[in-house]
Amino acid sequence: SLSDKLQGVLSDLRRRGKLSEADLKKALREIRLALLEADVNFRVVKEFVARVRERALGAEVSKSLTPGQEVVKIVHEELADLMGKGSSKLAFAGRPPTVILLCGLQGSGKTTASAKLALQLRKEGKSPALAACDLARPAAIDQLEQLGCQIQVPTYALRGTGDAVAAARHGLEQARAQGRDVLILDTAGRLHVDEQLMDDLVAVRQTVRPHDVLLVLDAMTGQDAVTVAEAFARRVAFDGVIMTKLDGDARGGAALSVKAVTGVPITFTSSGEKLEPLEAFHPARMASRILG
Amino acid sequence: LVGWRYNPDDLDAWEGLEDILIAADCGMATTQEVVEALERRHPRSEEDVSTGLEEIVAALASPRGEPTLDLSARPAVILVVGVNGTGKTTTIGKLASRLAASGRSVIVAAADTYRAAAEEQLEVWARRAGADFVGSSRGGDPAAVAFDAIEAAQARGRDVVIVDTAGRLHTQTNLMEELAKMRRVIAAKLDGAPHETLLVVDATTGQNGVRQARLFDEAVSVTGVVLTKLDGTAKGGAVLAIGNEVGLPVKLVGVGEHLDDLQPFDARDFARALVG
Ligand SMILES: Nc1nc2c(ncn2[C@@H]2O[C@H](COP(=O)(O)OP(=O)(O)OP(=O)(O)O)[C@@H](O)[C@H]2O)c(=O)[nH]1
Ligand SMILES: Nc1nc2c(ncn2[C@@H]2O[C@H](COP(=O)(O)OP(=O)(O)OP(=O)(O)O)[C@@H](O)[C@H]2O)c(=O)[nH]1
Ligand SMILES: [Mg+2]
Ligand SMILES: [Mg+2]
Repeated sequence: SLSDKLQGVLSDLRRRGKLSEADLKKALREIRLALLEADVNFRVVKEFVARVRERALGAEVSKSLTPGQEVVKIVHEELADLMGKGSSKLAFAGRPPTVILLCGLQGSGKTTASAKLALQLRKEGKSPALAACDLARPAAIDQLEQLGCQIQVPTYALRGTGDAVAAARHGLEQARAQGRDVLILDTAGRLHVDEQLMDDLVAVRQTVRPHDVLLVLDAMTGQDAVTVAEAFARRVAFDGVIMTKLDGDARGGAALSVKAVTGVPITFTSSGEKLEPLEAFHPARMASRILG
Repeated sequence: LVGWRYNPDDLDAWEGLEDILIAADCGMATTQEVVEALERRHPRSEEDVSTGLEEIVAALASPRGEPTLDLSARPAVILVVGVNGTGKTTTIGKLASRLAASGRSVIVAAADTYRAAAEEQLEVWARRAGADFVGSSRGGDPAAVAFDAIEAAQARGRDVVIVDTAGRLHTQTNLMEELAKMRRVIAAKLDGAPHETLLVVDATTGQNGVRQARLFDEAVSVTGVVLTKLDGTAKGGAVLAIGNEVGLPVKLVGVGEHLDDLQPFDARDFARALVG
């Protein structure tokens, strides 16, 4: 583990009494390797390592009887601090329905997350509804309807059209008519570089005026997470992230990359295919996972 | 290589190259290997660097030479596997269409009997590709669907059977065992089958891709990788480590969501895009 590596690298620091440039270089190299291995974006790693370097030169390390442990502590603190800043709660509307829009790359887990979110809100005493706004993927509407059925949440769909804006509008009208207090819109997966689809998403956003826009991000996403997040942030200004597939062994460094680059916190995590509530985000836990 | 100013003493240039490879998801170990291989060639010009990188990267991505599909058996059986959401079902639709265009008759088997609307999704693709469709009731035994599809291919004289499976994480031991069982059922049903076992990997995948490849290969002996979503900005560098450490060649590339968005893997093109 990084902790072991850092203890090893800085083991004789106590005897020599102060942190040499060579010791520091070795320690920072281990930290950089651990973060890159965890899929944190290489530019974010550079900035993070620079921040750790500054703190590592301070008295807390050189005066410590266990300098290795001290550096590990600094790394954990800086990471958890970075991940945890900012509120990561859903915003609810003064007047219902609260509108929540999910977006993200193909296959990231949006449809599943929409249903999990609906289930969670239903268990919290809300009366949520789902709107199927992916009109491109074969059987996408079927998929959301089947999930909605499993969790007893109404699903609004508009078949026979490829117009996502129309489907979104229809969903909102239905939610209002049926007195639902939360509407969750599932959208089609799209590439941040597909101008047409990004324009579509902006149009859907403008039509339903969501109180929350959530970017759904796969935990195994690598370096590209930064490019994707920046593009989505620029076009639709998401205010929360749902990181999915955390039940695997991907370290999830993309979480740090997205937070560092957009400032948007992770709101929920998903750790399984089964329809159960999403989990609240735990910054310290995520930091440990990323560090390995 | 855009912006590369080669000078063997220019450490910044070498660091810049490292950054390009890491940014492409090659990972630290593979990046170091590529850089060392380039150094050993003693490049003297920008041209040498580009050519050198292309050759080194191309070799890593195709560890077994020409990456073609073995369709000599009749029916030839292709098993498609991978973690959740990578593009297995869509790839099967595209592959069925390509095979049909080359004059082969195809059956697709909906052996994802777990996920909501998985069979409906594959059925739409089968229709678009002009392939026969074999499914089962939801929650049925996936191995039985594969068995039924091979049986149907033999009965109807079809050339290829492509088996779609449910997405699963390589860390889910029970699901990996289910996949191993499906492979055994296929092999028992038809000697030599499955003739191809394709692991579908998302180009946005980071270092976890190597883990996926290793465990799926251990469970079902993967014969090739399909790298999907290369139409995005991700470079898919994880396949270099997959080729180098697990020995799996990339055979196909997914470049979009439509029926014709599947291409045979071209190592030189891939290398050029990766370092460019
Ligand atoms: N193991 C695991 N699988 C998940 C998780 N979330 C989603 N999945 C699976 O990932 C796959 C893709 O999920 P979807 O919900 O269809 O993803 P999507 O983003 O809606 O996909 P598109 O609409 O095609 O862009 C499915 O097999 C899901 O069951 C998770 O937290 N853990
Ligand atoms: N842009 C792009 N999208 C793709 C590509 N291949 C697949 N997709 C999309 O990725 C999403 C997931 O594709 P699926 O075929 O459902 O993936 P899967 O692996 O079968 O998913 P599960 O069965 O749930 O594990 C869909 O929205 C596809 O349209 C590709 O090459 N490029
Ligand atoms: Mg979806
Ligand atoms: Mg599928």
